[in-house]
Amino acid sequence: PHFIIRVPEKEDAICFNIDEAPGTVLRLVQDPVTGLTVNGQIIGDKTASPDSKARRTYFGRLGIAHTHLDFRVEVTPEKITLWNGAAQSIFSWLDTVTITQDGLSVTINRKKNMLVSFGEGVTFLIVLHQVWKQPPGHQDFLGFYVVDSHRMSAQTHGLLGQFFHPFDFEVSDIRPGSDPSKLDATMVVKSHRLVVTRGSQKDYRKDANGTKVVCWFVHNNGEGLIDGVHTDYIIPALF
Amino acid sequence: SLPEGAVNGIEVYSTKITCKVTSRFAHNVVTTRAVNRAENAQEVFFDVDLPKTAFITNFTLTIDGVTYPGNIKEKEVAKKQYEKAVSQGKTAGLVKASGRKLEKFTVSVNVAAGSKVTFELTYEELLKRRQGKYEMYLKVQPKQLVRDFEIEVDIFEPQGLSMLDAQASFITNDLLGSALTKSFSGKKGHVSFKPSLDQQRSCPTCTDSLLNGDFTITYDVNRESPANVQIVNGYFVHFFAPQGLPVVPKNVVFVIDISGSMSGRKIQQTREALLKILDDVKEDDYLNFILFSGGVTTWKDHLVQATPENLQEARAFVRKIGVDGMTNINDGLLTGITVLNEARKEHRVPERSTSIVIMLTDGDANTGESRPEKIQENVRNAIGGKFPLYNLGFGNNLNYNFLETMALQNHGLARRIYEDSDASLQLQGFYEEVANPLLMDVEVQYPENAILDLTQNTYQHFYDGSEIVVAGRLLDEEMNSFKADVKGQGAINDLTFTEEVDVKEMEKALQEQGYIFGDFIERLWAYLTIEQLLEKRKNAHGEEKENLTAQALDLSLKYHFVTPLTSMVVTKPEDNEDQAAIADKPGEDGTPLTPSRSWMVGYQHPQTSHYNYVDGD
Repeated sequence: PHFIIRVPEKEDAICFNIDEAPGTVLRLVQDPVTGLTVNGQIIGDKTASPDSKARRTYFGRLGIAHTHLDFRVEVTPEKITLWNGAAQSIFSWLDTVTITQDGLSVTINRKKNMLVSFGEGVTFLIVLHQVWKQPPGHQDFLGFYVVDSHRMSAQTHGLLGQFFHPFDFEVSDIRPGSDPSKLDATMVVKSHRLVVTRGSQKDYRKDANGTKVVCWFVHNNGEGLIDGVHTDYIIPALF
Repeated sequence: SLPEGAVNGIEVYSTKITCKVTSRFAHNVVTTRAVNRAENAQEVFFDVDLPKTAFITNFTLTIDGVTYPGNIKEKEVAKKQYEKAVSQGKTAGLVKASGRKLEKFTVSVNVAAGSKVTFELTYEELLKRRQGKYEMYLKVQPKQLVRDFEIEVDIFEPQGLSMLDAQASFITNDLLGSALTKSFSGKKGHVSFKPSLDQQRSCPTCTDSLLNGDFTITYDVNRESPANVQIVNGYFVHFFAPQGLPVVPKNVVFVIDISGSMSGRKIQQTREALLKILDDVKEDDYLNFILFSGGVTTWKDHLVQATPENLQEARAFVRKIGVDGMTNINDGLLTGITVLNEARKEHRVPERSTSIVIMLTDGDANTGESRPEKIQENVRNAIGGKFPLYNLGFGNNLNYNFLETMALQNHGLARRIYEDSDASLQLQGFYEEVANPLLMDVEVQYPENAILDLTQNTYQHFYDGSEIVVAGRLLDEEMNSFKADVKGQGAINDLTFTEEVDVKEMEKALQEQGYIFGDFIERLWAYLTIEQLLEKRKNAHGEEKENLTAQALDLSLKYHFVTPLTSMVVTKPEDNEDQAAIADKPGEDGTPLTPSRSWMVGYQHPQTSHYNYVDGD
């Protein structure tokens, strides 16, 4: 999957990919103070490429848990399952429904997206990407966006969560890259000196066409940008 | 010699039951053709069992190619002629109660030698979803072997069919196999039952028919999304049945009549049913038993949670329920209601839980407060609209109207429990219907100023396996989009389901599907509206009742439904005798109806016409 980190202070964005085998579960957000965690399981195209670099991977299953509310939601391209303690509610992407309870609101917009809000200040958006059924190897997948995180604690971590706090980076020495159509540069971030490439990704919050986001691409699974290495974020299960 | 299948010279050579179901709305036509092969005039009978929930929409009689059609008239108008005929002792009721689910429509005519007669009865009903399926029930009971016997059912459901089954109680599976075909694919389902003459015989050499019993068709539709809105010709219907929601915990009080009249089989069946029900109670539920005869006994002082230990104790209590004494319905019910109210007030039950009272009784109050109106008032005041009351009436000799009115006044319903071998199953079945509320305080909302003539759009509960149906009329037939919200309280959270429909696309899609009868949504709306007006009318007084009656009558006449307010008049040839017949739709009050007598139609001198009536009450 692709990760896009917007840095409003710099009016710029950083992006990276995590290339892991389908089935791998990654910790995206973890806040020990609010009790919120978000994890995502990777899926690949149904017809797997033998070349791991050419393999396309996406999020096929997302899990959001709030320990204080004893609430969990598991989202796949097929269905949305909510647990309040042991009580389970199952919804389909064909529903348009708003579910509200103390401290929580979930809105499913038929075949498009769903918003999960924990009070004022924490809102996540999950986008359903429905792929063209031809060629048959492709399958539907999910996008995950943090719309609002200002009520999450300073201790929030995870592949995305670590970027909820303001951080700084400097880009210098912009130069033609190995691909002549792209620029390379040197980025200093978190005391690391990285070679980054100017590229773009798409933000699908608004619609299925997506909005182009120009970003500095960090190679090697975000190495140097993320705390530790990407395998530190692999966890055994969605919950 | 008479041809095979002829009885007393009358050969019923064709009986066809044609059912077309579109979006749960069933349009059924029963046609029987007979010929008199005897050398003199003979009486021909036509019997049809139709569901109590159905409205007859037409009956025609065709003798030797001349058709005598039915006309729907206001009952009072038709009644004058009917009363005249009654005074002459020549009238007969044409419809009477028949078992727990059906009414029997019966007519007979005298047919001259060599002549043919065709009877055609049409009725319509909205199939209701219970325990996850719609059920269409046909009683099959030809009086003789019929050369061309056929049941043809075509079902069209825009949501697509998820299952379809047909069962006949009267024929073995190996025989049924070749006579019965059932299939469904996508939006269409088909059932056909065509037993040959040999398959109809009760034994290989018999001339009597084994076709005598229930023919039941069950189906359900796909529910990819919780709601479905259909719009045709400016009328819409909105079906709502969400799935996958957790069950709202229940606080149930069983108020059980243990007066002397319940002794024997009734109390035994009650105990059996309660024991089965206790097996199905969930641990989140709370319950109590209130027993009343002359006095009132409670199992526990307050509601208790259905823990395994409490259920064990409840079973021991139920097994020991005995009978004695008088019937004090008032105190029994008020005690049950108080137990529920206190549990809520004292926070003994979960905040998000729903309360229900289920009363089972077999008779009228005869001690304590025994005035029905006063009991109803007391109960209404005690419940205060907070939860529903379900009344189950055991046996035939009870004041069912009293129980039904009281249940309707408190957002519940009444059911008759028939004292058959399966009474305990009936009780258990009723409990299962209300055992799994998924939503409370359901309200279906539409854009203001966009719709007219909406049917009931608020419900205290949505039960798993059921379906909420709301129909109405679009104010502007040219509107492009239509949005509906369904709000309800679930076990844990509040939910708002939204359904948006592109009206033009929808109409186009439905037209392309080649609907079986194009105005079915309008008729479905009319059926539902009349049904609900009649229900409200039971509970109304004075001017309100008059208004409800006028509205229901107007719609019954406009849409040709034989309801309790209308009569169907069938013109028949003059036979030099002043005769009339009436078909009363039997009420649930147990009032005995005029026994059916034969309806004589002499056709030989058709110079002038007079009228007979097919009536509903």
